This record gives sequence, structure tokens and C-alpha cells, in this order.
Amino acid sequence: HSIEQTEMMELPASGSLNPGKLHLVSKLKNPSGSCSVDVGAVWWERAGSKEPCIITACEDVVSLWKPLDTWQWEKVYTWHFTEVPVLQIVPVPDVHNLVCVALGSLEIREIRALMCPCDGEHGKQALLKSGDIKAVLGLTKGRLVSSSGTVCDQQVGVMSFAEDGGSKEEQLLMPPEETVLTFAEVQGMQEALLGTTIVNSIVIWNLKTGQLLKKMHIDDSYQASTCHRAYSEMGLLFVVLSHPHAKMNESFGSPVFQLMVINPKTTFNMGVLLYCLPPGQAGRFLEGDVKDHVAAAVLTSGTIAFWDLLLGHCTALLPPVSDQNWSFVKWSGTDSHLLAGRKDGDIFIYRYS
Amino acid sequence: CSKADLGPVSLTWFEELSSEAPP
Repeated sequence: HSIEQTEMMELPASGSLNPGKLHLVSKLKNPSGSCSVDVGAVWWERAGSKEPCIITACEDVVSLWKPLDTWQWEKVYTWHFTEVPVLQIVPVPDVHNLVCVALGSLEIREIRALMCPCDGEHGKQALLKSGDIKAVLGLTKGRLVSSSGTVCDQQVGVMSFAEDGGSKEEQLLMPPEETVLTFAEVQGMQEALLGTTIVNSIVIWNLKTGQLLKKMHIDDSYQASTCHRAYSEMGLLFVVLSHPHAKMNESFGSPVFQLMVINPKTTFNMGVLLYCLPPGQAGRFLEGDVKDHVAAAVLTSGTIAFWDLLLGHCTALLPPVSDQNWSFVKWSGTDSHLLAGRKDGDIFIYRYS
Repeated sequence: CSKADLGPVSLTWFEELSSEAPP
């Protein structure tokens, strides 16, 4: 077992916008030096108490880190993947001792469940799904939704896990006649699920009955949009989308996220707000995550940018540390921290206030 | 654009769409 020392670092001040919002609290140094692909958080229960742990993924290894005192971390378990590389970590909310991973080269070929080790035992893993998998997302109440197959034989299914990560069952949802690329839960509506499709539609399912409730075409200005957050208010559906292919606009800059409003009854929709980079900042959306009213995105420039979705503007910029570009960013599902990773495998944990 | 452009809204849209959609 290796123990990594916590290192308090000064935030890079030059070029930072409101750096006071970000406080580096801890760092996990990658001892292997191999290419890091993702990070996530999981609750690990041992001897009756639950601890918020970090999961890191390199192409061939997934590691579980438990917290020690004063923000130090101890690597307690690793799962090895020699045949198919790891693509992403898929946290499953409301269950403990379990995290899922998506494996594949360019597209997802397998989804596996990793069971965190109980006292004196080894961590186990189980194959949940294999094939041509297009999208996967962990949902509240210990559920996992995925879409697979081609548009002709597309299968959309939801698996359910027990709170301790045990037993699972799968329910099929009615597939739309378009390939589903991403999923998003509708906040506060446990039975509602959204999907975005390859031809820029948003679909809504009833998770309880498996019904496809609506398919709505949205603006064609931005292709391959990903839905990061959805909520319903006053009979309208609000969605936060990211636009990887959005181009710089002379009047308002480079749009990275967009808030759209949809009337699910009529399918009429319109853009409400564009979340753009501040003047002088270049780059497009590479990867990002939204939690409550804060959105974070890694840009093609290697900087991480933050937006307050209520205020409507960029609130902080985190430039590359030691000339190493950021490659991924995630909000922790176990607390309010931000997990930021670099290609060299080092993970930085920030408090955003 | 305004809210009126979105057409009539319903607070119970999810239940209504569920009762209208094929099972």
C-alpha cells in the first residue's frame, strides 16, 4: 500500500478569474505514470461505517483510494484490465461498495461492475453488458441505464442494484428510431429520463413503465449536444447542454454550455442562455460536468472554466498547473469537491466556494 | 422569443404524456 502525501499548492494566479473560488485541498499522485482516463467518487462501507473514497482510472488499472487524516489518501485496491482498455468510470448514485466502468477502444464494448473489497476479501468484478454500447449513465436509486446496438436493433435498458451493490435486474425501455448518444436524469423526477440522439433530438422516457413519451427536435445550430442537467419547473423542462462543435461568435464569444427550455406538451423549445468564455479566452468544450448550478468544462486550451448557471457568466478559470493541461473534470458525488485530472495521472481535489 | 411561443404548459405534463403514450 502506498501512502500519498498531501501537498498544499498555491493556485496559479496568472490569468485566473476569481481564483479565490477554488482551493486546492489535496492531490493524488499517480505512481504508475500511465495515461489517466477518468476519476470518480464512491461510498465504501466497512465495519458499519461509510467513507467517501476516490476511484481513479488509467487505461489498464482502476484504483480505490480511501481518505486518511488531513486529506491524505491511501490506495487500498486495484483492479487490472489487460484485454480491453478502460474508457470511463460510471458512478452509480445511492449504492455503496460499487462502481461501474466502461471499457473499449474508441467505443464502449463492455460495462463492468466493480465491487469494493469487504474486510479481508478481494474486490470482485462482474460483466454487466457487452456489445456495441453507445451510452451509459448511473442514475439515482442505484440504477444504470445504457443504450446499445444499431438504430435498427437498438436496445435501451435500465439495471437496478441493491443498496449494497448486490442483485440486479434489467428493464427495457422503448427505443426511439434514432441512435441515443447521452442520457440525463430529470432532477427531482425519479421516473423521468432524457436522452439526446445523433440527429439532435431530445427524447423522454417513463422509467417506471418503459414508455417513450416524446421525441423533440431541437435547434440544429449545435450538433452532437450532450445533456448535463435537466429539471422541470412551471410545466417546462430546462436542459443544460454542452456544445463540442460550437464556433466562436464575434458578438458573444465562444459558447460552451447552453440553457434551453422545452415545453414537453407541445415540443416547442428555445435557447434561454449561452454560457460563453470571457473575452480573451479561446477554446472549445472538451469534457465537462454540471452539479446543481455550477458547470465545469475542460477546454481544448487545457484550462478548466467554471460558470454559475444562475448568474449566467464564467466565474473562475483554472489554467494548466506546471504547464500540464487538464484532461478531465468531475464533481464528486460524495461531497461538494471538484476532481480534476491531468494526462500524467495526477488528480487534484479542489473545494469550490 | 417569449414563454407564449412555447404554447400552453401543464404542471402535470409527465402524467399526461404517460397516459397518452403507447404502453
